[in-house]
Amino acid sequence: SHRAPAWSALPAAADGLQGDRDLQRHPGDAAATLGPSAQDMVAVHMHRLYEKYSRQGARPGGGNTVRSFRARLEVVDQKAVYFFNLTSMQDSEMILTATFHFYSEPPRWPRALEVLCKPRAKNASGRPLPLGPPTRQHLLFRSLSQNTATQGLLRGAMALAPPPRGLWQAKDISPIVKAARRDGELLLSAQLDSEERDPGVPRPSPYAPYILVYANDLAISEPNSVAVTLQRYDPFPAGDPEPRAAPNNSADPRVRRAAQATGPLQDNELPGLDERPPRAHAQHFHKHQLWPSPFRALKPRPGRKDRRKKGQEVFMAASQVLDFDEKTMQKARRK
Amino acid sequence: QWDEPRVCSRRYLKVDFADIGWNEWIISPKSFDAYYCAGACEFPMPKIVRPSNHATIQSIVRAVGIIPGIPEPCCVPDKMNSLGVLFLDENRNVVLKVYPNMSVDTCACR
Repeated sequence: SHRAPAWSALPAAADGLQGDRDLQRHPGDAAATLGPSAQDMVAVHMHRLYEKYSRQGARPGGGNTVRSFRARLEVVDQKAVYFFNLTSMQDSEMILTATFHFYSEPPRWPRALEVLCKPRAKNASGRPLPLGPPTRQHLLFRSLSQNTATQGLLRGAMALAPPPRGLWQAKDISPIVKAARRDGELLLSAQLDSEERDPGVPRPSPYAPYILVYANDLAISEPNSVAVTLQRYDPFPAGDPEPRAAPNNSADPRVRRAAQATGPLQDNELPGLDERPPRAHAQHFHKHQLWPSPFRALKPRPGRKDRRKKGQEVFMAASQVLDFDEKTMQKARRK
Repeated sequence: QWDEPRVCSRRYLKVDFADIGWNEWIISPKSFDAYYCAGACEFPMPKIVRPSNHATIQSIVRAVGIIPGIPEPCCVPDKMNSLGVLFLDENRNVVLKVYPNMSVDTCACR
């Protein structure tokens, strides 16, 4: 539980979460004060972290990013399996810690009743034997890549003792998430296996589990990093003439931006552009260069046919430039 | 801001994310004090504008006027503060990022 070693075992996550103990212990209270949307515990938790780390100089878990991942419940063989899609993590984000947050329900009432109603046996010393151990639960984590239909690779398993009453708990799953990411398997599933004979058909709980990933985004200090993550539209729409390579070709905006730099061979410009007089330099700028395009490709991608056509146009345009160069060169040679 | 000094200094600017169309996915803050730098960096530059050595020399060269086309140094942010932003990513998961250099603390001639 949050009071138990599970919390103290979280090095960096504890930094962000120990302050939330009250919230975790009494999620209902927090939900009541924050309105109907607070049933969504992940939103409540993230708000608390935001308030904590909005203070100047505070760094979440020693990094600069906290990502939350909601669970999607699926019933597989009458067992609840929670799926997490971690694909929105950026390559530049170095994972520091990952924590799995879930609501542990107390032992089911009929079983508890059964135990209470049984006369307690006595041992040789005449003292009553302790009640049988509460039903243990096992938390199983599997990972799979996006295009596989397999059950997934088992990444980790941990035994949980059910708490006496409903309680939010957190478990450090940093090694699991790091390994899954290393192997490119960013769909993670979590399954709570109970030793109970008849766990019943799982139903969606108002307290769905979630994952928090604390990361250090190494690209956050790059120019325009705020636009890379927060700008959702391209201020230079498709109709806008683009003299250079189309910026939306690559899936990764950061890669795209790096690939956009064109050399003198592509743009027919003289090398050493930066050393020209300032006035001429300013006139040469195109708006795409003033604001490099880190924008997400929200526009529909053209069909294959259109793409081929566009490719031919680009090739023809390139050929014209080359023809011009050749003529110039011939003239120059004749002279 | 007519009453504000002409010399390079920090000016007030509050940015509302709704004004730039980012309010649909930014949860918090709704707005923040970004500030901006504006004003002259002309010779002689007072200490208050914290000129770099290069800026001092450039302002002298410009004041002497021997080399044409040399502009006066720029009034730019010197110290800046970070800002935590809570937003929804493409999968509508809540993300917290602390962005550096989001608001101006001091301005200088550079």
